[in-house]
Amino acid sequence: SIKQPPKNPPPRPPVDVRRKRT
Amino acid sequence: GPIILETYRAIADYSKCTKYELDLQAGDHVEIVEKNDNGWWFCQCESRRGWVPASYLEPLESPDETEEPEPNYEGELYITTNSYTAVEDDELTLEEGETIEVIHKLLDGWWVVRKGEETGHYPSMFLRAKGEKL
Repeated sequence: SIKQPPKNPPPRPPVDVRRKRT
Repeated sequence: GPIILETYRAIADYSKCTKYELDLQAGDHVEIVEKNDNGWWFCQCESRRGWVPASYLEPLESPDETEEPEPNYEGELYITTNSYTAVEDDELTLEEGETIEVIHKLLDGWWVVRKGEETGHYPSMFLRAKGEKL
């Protein structure tokens, strides 16, 4: 069913965002 | 009364990889239906519903302060339920069945874990708390 989350890990944060957050 | 869902904004374009995900354009507003601690959030965007990576979203109201939990440097014992090979240089490569300490349960589903002297990100969907039933 659609309510099952995907079985694979989600992507990491988009690179530019990660730089901003860390 | 109606359930008020939080509204988040997509911070970058996202193209879905599996059927039940949502494609997003940067700037899209989505309502959060369910936050899964593996980093996949079930969202609604206009009439579409599907899974979105939490790492691509920021709260509409307070974009800078996310509700990230505090780190726990004592560490909590977890066991890997799947092996994973690091892709980015800040991730760990672990086999299945390894005991590690979880230090920071990040909302994007990439928890900071420690194994001996090494620390790095590992997918939370491949971890279960020690002592938790499978």
